[in-house]
Amino acid sequence: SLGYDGRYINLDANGLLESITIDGKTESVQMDCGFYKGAVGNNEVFGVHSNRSSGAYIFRPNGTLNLFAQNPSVTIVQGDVVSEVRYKYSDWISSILRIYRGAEPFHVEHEWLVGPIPIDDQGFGKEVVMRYHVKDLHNNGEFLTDSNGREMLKRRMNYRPTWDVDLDEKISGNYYPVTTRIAIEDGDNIWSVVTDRAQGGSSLRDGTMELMVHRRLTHDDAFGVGEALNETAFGKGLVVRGIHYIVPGSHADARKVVQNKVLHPWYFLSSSENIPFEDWR
Amino acid sequence: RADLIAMREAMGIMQHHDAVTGTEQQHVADDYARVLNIGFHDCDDITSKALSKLMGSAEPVQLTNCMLLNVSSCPVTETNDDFVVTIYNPLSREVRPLVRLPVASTTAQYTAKCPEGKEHPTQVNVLPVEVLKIPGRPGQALGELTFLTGCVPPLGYKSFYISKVSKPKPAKKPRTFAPKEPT
Repeated sequence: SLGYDGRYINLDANGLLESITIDGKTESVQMDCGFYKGAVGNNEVFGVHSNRSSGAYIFRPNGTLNLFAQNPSVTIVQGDVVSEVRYKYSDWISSILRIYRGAEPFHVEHEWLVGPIPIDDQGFGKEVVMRYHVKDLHNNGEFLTDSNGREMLKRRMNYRPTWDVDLDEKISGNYYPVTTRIAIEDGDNIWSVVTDRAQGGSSLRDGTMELMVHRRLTHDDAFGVGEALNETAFGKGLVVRGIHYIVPGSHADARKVVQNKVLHPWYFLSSSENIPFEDWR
Repeated sequence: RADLIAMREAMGIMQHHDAVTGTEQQHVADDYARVLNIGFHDCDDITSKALSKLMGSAEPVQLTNCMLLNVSSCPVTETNDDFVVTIYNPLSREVRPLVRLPVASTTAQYTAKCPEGKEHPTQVNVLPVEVLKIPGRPGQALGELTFLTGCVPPLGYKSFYISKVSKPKPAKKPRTFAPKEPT
């Protein structure tokens, strides 16, 4: 267990997240990462064939989530201010789980780094997601997202509030924009994941929240951009680094985390070499 | 204010649906980054003056807004043993940030003092280069300084004087699992 003042993240024998304890109450929580293969090829829409690969405008997975094997290399650092668990899943995906002393409201920070996503080896693009699973929470296909950047909107699997829907694409059809927060709830048991930027997200399985953090695709989706979503920097696929904040507790707590983290303060720095503390004061 | 024009123009351009959703072509994305970068730099002067006013300082304070903090790079914190970090809270409510700054050393210890002289707990971790490796970004910092700031008031600021401890106490070594080969 790593943590402070009755709040802990508990790891299994391999160093993977097993549960989170807050003031004596322990909840089983699992964390996965994986990727969807981007669909390539044509699609029939109203009898017309057209290119409909996964691309900038549309998320179209080919198959279900491919999870990374659960044996990343693990390093643990314990300290007085912050304790962290570092996972390296492969050469292009790694993450750090952090718990801070005195973090109010309580949250667990998950910093991830993804990229450059390899696309040459297998010939298809990949869309990487982080998934969080609260094992004993049953949200029965309902979840909440702040898709409009304002209030939380309730979402239901395979459902639209104003018409009868029959989804052909069960994964992407249940993905919604997440501006800063996605949440699942079962009575008073509420868990949220706060993002540091807008992402796509869903709750495709009971008790889970998944968020798409990076995409690299090989084909244009024919919706107008005219190029594949294949960004590069320094001649390699883009590397993306960001943070998810896992917040157990009330919606009010999660909203405070959004205010603290998404609209975070500005840091200004200046040298104080040769300026004694008293002078600076 | 002439020095706000570039940022105003950038914000105007960023209203386009391609900028909001990320459906722009790559060369347009590069241009968005260019325009925003110019906007940020043009705002440096007015930001320093505004903070000086808030601090009641007669002279404009020289402050750097490190644009590469998100990739653990900051010349001020990496090259100086003593530096000042000022945290400005633009919200109308108080916040309690946890500050992480890149530093050059992995073994050094630092003190973080507020103007009242109170020391806030700090910690330096080795920056896990193997975990947070960014290709094509040489010179990433080796260490990472973390400290708790306590409350920063609404529309206000808090400054900390950070200095390297000349004779550090023996520090705890990180507990490390035997690494496995990832598959």
